[in-house]
Amino acid sequence: LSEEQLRDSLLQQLHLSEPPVLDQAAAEEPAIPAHVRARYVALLQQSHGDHSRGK
Amino acid sequence: RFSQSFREVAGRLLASEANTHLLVFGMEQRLPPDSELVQATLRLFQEPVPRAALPRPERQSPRSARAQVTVEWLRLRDDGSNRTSLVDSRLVSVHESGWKAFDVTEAVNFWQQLSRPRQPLLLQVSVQRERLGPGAPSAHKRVRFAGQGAPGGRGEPQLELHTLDLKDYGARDDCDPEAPATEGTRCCRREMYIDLQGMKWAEDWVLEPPGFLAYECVGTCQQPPESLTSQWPYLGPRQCVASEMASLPVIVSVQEGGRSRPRVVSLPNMRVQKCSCASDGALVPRSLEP
Repeated sequence: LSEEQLRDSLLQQLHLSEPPVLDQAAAEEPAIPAHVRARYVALLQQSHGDHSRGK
Repeated sequence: RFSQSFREVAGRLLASEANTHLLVFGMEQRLPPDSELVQATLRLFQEPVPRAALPRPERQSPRSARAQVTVEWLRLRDDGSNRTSLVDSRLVSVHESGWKAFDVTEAVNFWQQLSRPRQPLLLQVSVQRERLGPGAPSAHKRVRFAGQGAPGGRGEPQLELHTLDLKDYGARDDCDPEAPATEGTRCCRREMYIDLQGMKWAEDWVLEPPGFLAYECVGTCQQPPESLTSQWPYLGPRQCVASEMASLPVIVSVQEGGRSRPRVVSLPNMRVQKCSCASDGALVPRSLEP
């Protein structure tokens, strides 16, 4: 897994062509709402049990 | 018939006339534990057709007398219904006789996915007309395969299973973190940490995780002896590859309407869960559908 592959996968998921450049004020907003964090944790737990099979 | 934009079209069944045989193979303990199925071959003995039994046109142009032989895996479901999956199909000449081989690897793969206790492996062999329509030859009626109970067991249906012992030909689990991987290291999963915080492009907008264990597959796989590989010339060498992957959720900050909003996205195939030795060209097992 290269850095480029990781970046491309992330941009593809977000339908972006370039990494976003956030303005300074936006970048300094550290708070992650509870519902967003809860979804993240749920996906994290799910990904430990749900594997895709390939070659 | 329920669509407004199409006129109802009446269909006509031209012919099925399939000559069907059901083969039942007791499979429990036939496949050694911790082994990988490389190929399963069904061998059927096609009995010769006496020349006198052939109609005149077939005697004159033997190439035209062919039949379509189809092998399907039959599954009996818990609700009592049946489901068939096509595994192999080929044309056979009515004038030939002898052993015919069919690749039923997929059927055995399907059977292996059944929950225990597993029903026997059921293979449905049907012999059909080469093509449908008026004037199609009925040569298929003369194709006969020997069944069980033939004198001396000669020509009985056979199922050949080719397996590799994964103790020798498979991968290890995780690599030894104390021992560096060298050329002789047997295929294993090695820890590889991806540091998202250290990546310039991810700065400021990738909020979680700061990094993750992606793992990678390293090492080599033992190759089967040449005597075996010549049987399967379409298979490439066995290589150490990621066989099971997991997704990675991330929280990113995206700008929407002049404000930044944290958002969760799931990136597929980011973390290696399992490494295996696999041959390029080998059948990737289809998952059994409900």
